[in-house]
Amino acid sequence: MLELRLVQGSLLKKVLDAIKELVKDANFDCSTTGFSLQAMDSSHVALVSLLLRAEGFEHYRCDRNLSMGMNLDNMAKMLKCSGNDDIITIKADDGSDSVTFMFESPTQDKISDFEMKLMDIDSEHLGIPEAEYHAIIRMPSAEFAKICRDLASIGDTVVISVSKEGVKFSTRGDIGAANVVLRQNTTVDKPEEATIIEMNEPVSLTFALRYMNSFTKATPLSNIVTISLSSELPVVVEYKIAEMGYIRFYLAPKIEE
Amino acid sequence: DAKQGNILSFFKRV
Repeated sequence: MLELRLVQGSLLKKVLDAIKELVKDANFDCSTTGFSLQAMDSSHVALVSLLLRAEGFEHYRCDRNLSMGMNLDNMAKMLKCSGNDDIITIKADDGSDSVTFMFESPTQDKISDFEMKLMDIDSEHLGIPEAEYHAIIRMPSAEFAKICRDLASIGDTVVISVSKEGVKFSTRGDIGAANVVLRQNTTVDKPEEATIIEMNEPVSLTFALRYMNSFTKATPLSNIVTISLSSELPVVVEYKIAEMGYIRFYLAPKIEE
Repeated sequence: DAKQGNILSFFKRV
C-alpha cells in the first residue's frame, strides 16, 4: 500500500513539467526515504535524478519498496486536471497495475480521482559517484535560463569556462558568436540574487544547448540553480525543491575527436 | 566537430 499526500500539489506539476521533455517513460521508485526517479533521455546523453523526501509529504505511507512505471506525458495530462492550490495524494495498492491521483481543493469542496495505468519499464539504475568538482557556480535560475535561451538563438553548443575572471558562456553559429561573462556578485539585496563562483581549478567544457534548455524547464521549482563542473565528469545542473529534495540533471560533455 | 559524450561512459550500471 502506497499513500503519499502532498499539500503543495503544484510542486508535482512543476516536477513533471521539468522532466517530461527529456524523458518519456520512467519508473518512480517509492521507499521509506522518499519518492524518487532516475532516468536517461533516449540517446543516453543526459540523466535526471529526482528526490522528494518522505518528510516533505504531509502523509507518507510506503509499506514496501515499489517501482511504478509511468508515461510522463500521460501523468502530466492527469496532473493538469488538478487545481493549482489542490492537495495531491498518490495512491497505489501492492501489485496493482494502476496508480490513482486524488485532488482535493483547499476548502475540501471538490474531490477528484484520476486513475492511470502503469507500464513495465526496463530501467537501468546507474551509480553516480561522489565527486570533487573543479568549479561550482550558484546563480539565479532565471538568469541561467535566459543565458541558455539567448545563446541557443546563435549556436547549438555552449562552452562553459570557469577561470579567475568568472564564468564565461560562449557559443558560435552561422550568424556570429556570443560570450556572456558572469562575475561573482554577493552584494545583492536578496541571497537568491547572488552569483557565487567556487573554483578549485580552471575548467572549460562544451555542451549541447538543446539539453541545457530542456533542464531550464525546472526553473519554476527554484530561484537558484547550481552548476557543478569537472573535466572528467558530466556537468550537474541542480534545482533544489524547497524542503523536499532536488532535481539534478547530468549532461555528458562534447568531446574533441 | 566535437563528438557528443554518453552518460554510460561516465556512470556504471548498478
